Amino acid sequence: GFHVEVKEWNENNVTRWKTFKRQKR
Amino acid sequence: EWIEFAAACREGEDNSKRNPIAKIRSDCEENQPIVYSISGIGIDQPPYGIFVINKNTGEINITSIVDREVTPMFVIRCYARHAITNREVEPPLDLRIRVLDINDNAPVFSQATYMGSIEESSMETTLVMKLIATDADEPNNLNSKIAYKIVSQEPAGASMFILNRDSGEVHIANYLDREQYDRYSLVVRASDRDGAADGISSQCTCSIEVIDVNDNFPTLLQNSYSASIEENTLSSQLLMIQAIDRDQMFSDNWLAEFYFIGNEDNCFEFVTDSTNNVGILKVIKPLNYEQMQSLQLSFAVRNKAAFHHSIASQYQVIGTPLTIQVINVKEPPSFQPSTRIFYIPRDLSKEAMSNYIVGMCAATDEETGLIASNVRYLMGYDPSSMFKINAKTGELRLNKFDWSMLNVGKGFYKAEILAITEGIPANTATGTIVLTIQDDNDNCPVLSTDIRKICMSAPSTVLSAQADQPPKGSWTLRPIDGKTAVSTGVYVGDGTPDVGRWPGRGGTTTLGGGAIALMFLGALIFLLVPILMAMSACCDRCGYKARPVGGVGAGFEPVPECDGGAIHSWGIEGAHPQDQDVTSISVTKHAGSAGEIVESSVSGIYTNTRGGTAINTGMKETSGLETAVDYGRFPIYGTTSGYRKESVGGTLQEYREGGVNMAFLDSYFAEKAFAYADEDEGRPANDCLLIYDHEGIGSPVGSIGCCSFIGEDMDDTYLDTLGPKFKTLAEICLGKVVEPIPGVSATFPNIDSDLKLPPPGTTIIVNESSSMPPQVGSTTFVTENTYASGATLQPARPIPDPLLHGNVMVTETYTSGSTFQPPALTIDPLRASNVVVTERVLAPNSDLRGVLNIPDLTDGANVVVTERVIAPGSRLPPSLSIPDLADGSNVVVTERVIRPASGLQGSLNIP
Repeated sequence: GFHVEVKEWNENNVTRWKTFKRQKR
Repeated sequence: EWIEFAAACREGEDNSKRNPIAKIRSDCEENQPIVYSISGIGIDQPPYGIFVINKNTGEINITSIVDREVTPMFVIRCYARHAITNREVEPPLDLRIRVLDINDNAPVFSQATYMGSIEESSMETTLVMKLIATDADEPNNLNSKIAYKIVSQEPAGASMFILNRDSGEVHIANYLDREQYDRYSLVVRASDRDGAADGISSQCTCSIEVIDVNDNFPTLLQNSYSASIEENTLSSQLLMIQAIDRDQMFSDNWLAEFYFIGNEDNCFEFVTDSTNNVGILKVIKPLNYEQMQSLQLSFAVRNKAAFHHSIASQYQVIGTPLTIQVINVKEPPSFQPSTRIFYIPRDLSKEAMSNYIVGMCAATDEETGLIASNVRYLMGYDPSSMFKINAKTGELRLNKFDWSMLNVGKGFYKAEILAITEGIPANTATGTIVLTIQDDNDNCPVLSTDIRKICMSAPSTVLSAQADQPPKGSWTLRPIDGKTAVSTGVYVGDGTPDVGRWPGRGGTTTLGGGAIALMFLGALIFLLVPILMAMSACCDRCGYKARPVGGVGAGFEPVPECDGGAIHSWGIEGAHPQDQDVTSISVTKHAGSAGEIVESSVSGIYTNTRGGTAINTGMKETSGLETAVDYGRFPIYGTTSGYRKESVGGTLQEYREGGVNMAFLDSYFAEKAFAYADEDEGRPANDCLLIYDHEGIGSPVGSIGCCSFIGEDMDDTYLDTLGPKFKTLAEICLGKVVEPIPGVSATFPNIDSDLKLPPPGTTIIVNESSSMPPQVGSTTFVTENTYASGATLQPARPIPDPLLHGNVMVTETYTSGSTFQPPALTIDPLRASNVVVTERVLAPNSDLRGVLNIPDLTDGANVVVTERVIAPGSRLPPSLSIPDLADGSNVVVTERVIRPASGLQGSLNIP
């Protein structure tokens, strides 16, 4: 698979990685 | 297509401190050398270089400050290639980067100054103008949500206008009187963030002119007027009357129009000076003191323009007295009439001509109306000296006569006589004498025109010769100076000559056969038309109506009375609710061993909206029963919308008018993800959004609710955060074993309990259907319909096609009387697949034939349950018949509870 990890936005500068896979509506 | 924005950055900020903002990785890198690359806008297309990637690690960095108003979103196309062969080892993947909006744009009005106008006396709430301001910030976001407000009004005082804070429409708020203020100036402010204190504002001005209408009656300075004038004189300005009017000067609403009440002889005339609104009385016909020494007239005044409808009914014609005194003037005698015609017989002999008395030509004393006594008569113009006149009596005699004087001339001889008063100063009156020959044709009346004198001849065919009888027969018109007829005709019944056309000198008018035929045809039409009209009216009374051209159905259909011609938005598809309170039933479906439960009661994750106007926000737990009651109470109910955790933009009205707003959904998910990330690290990033849509554009037919589950297959703990209903639905979607909801008890009704059955004629119908379970991570649509009915039996609703929309469709239909508390229905479906439940509770004496409509389910994974509870008060044990099911995938359960008092004869036919 081709994975995407995105760093979620956080005002407290605490990073959290969120993994996505291919998703369809 | 990605459902969510995978990543976000904020406009106007340095986002590089969050680098890397994303990472991509291919599983192929475990056994192959992989290099990663990206392309797209912001990378290798303008604006260049905003995003860069570490080709070895797949980390994506942002390098520049971005502006959402320039680029609201970036789509990064990610590639994974073999490091040596450069062959793509993965299909490209689109990573969407959403640029979060900040409120960095102020509202901008389309005009700095708006000019408008509105008539005075207009109804309140009349639209005056519409202000338009735009905000460049993100649409459907609070940053671009503009609220309008009137800051000030000039002239100050009561607010004359109201401004719709959302639409920018300026309406009349108060009665406008131009005579008080003819112009208003408003300062209007537009603030984004829906007018919140942290919004950015801008202002504009509105200039509103109040247009005049004729809402004031003209008045006069005095209650009565008088004037005097000498007799036999004219006046162009006998009297000046000032009119007063409060309407706009120099307009037709202000300009007065004077008119007489009386003035039969038309001696007077009013004109209005448009520069000062003064009425000028003119004398256009001489007055005769001897006839009328004083005239009592009356006049009234109005405006040139019609009065405004608001005051028109109040106008009353009140005459203002006007007295005209006529001043006597000493007048000389006069000949009355001033021209006299005399005839002499054609057969008059020469001897008889001498001293032939032509007639009397006495002058009249104007002061007394009698024959003037103090005058002497003289012949004036008399070129042939044909006459001589008695100086004292005015007797006119022939002096000499020669036929040639008439024949050579125009057939008559003309002379003048003078009457001269005695005394100083001497006044002279002049009279005209016309002498002509009397012959057979001279007995006719003489017509006088401006051009020539024409004599109408005697009837050529006289049927009745009596003088007091109207003439009959034909007539001929000819000039008095010639014998040639210029027109002929016939006398009609009352002796009036029928004037024919004038063919010209020497021509004669005759009626041919064609003309007579036309006249006959015309008379026939005059006779037939009233007869036909009478017949038509008779047909109308008899009920025959005209059919539109084009056959049946063409043309307009009349709108029945009491209907109003409006669309009735019941808000319920496929049913015809009435204005009655409705009590619904709470239907719970249990999966016995599997524990699958789908209940109709709505979990507390949404709020209710009633009546279609008010919006109740906040968390509210409502059961299906409560909801149904509410719907019954408000037949035209609005949609129900609810948001978990937080409310977002988008109003009920928007959903109603535009269906599901996909832009709003995008914004919603993005902001929710943003908010969750802020507050709870451990919170699952899954969401359940229930949007009740009033059959808007794009929503499933017949649905009022949609439910969307966004989940990831790796983490299903979000199910615990859902309400019981949607958790169940989500579990169905995920193919999980559904567990029953604790505390929910659903059983068959106990016939020995205090069951309150509905009143006679009440029907309860519950339909539920579901299609095949969806694949993991897909979307689930839930539809809910609530129906109210009257006391009559309602046909079963067809069950919607479960394959049309989404993967699970639940349709619930409630129909009951006012007090019935229905029991819960427990169903044991063998599978979590398609479920159709039809329940009916029928009262005694109901005609059950043909009312059951069980759908024909050809699919092998269907369950059909039919339950009937019939008639209260019976002690008959219930009979439950379960058909022999050859196919284990199809289950049909039929239960009948029949009591002796029901009156039913067991004529039910249940499939």
